[in-house]
Amino acid sequence: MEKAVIAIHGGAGTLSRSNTSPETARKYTEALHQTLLAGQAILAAGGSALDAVTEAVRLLEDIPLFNAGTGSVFTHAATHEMDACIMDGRRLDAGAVAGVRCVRNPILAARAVLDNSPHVLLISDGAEQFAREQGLEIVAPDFFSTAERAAQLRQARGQEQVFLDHDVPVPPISPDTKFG
Amino acid sequence: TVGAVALDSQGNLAAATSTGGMTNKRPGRVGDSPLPGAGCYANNANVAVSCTGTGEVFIRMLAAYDVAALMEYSGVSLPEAADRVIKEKLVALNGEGGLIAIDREGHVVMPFNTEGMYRGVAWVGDIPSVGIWQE
Repeated sequence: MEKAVIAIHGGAGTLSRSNTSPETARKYTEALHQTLLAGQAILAAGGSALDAVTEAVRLLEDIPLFNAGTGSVFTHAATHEMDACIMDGRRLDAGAVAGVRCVRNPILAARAVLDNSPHVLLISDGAEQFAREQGLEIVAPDFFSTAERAAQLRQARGQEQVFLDHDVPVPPISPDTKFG
Repeated sequence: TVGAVALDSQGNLAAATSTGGMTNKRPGRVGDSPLPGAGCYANNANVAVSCTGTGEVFIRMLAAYDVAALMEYSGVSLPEAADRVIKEKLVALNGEGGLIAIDREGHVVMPFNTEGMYRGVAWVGDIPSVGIWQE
């Protein structure tokens, strides 16, 4: 068998080189690099693939650059509804949550469903109640909001469209810009 | 959407995916990320997969499981299965996005059909590698 390995992603979309500054690219690549180091360390210490992917996704959820956890995009109603899933290849065990609004790290709720529940997928109020019972961190709904995501929502509403993680088009001149 | 797949020293595979969904989505909308087999799948017999992209299309395709099924039933390699799912089947349904996957032998693929996908890989003992655009 090959060496232990971890791979991660932070979303896909219209990420043209011409619209991405070197500074922005550096922020993303540094965040990915640090996350990989954390996952790699777990595997190097003999940790399980399940623990490595849990920790990697937890870290990515805590980085506002990415559309998960803090930094999640807004719904049309200007709320956040997050989904997460984890699967263990040993026995096809799985745990998932959908539509959670106050669980700081949805992936930890999914992991708790896998570890401590006879179910596979819990949604909304039931998922949040389960997370509370599991002692997971609960936060205010605006914990997940960022100014960048709010601006993207305004733009998406204006165009009456929905967009992928990194697909909200940037107009040549911001409609918010004021000229003298 | 963020995700991770891993192979450990015991030969076990795992996958995880988490998302806020799509900007301006209707409240109550659920995408592929929390659905085992659609946006996230792991089976020690062949592969671990995490997806990102147009969730509704990934659900209809059972995209993550489709990679595993192609490998299991058709005997194709991971690169061939993943490319077929992302660059042929997803495109045919006007879906956008990509996936990351590791097979039980430690082969890694990260195909996508958008302009870019934030991604990276790290083998134990090696320097991590990250990327944004097509190489």
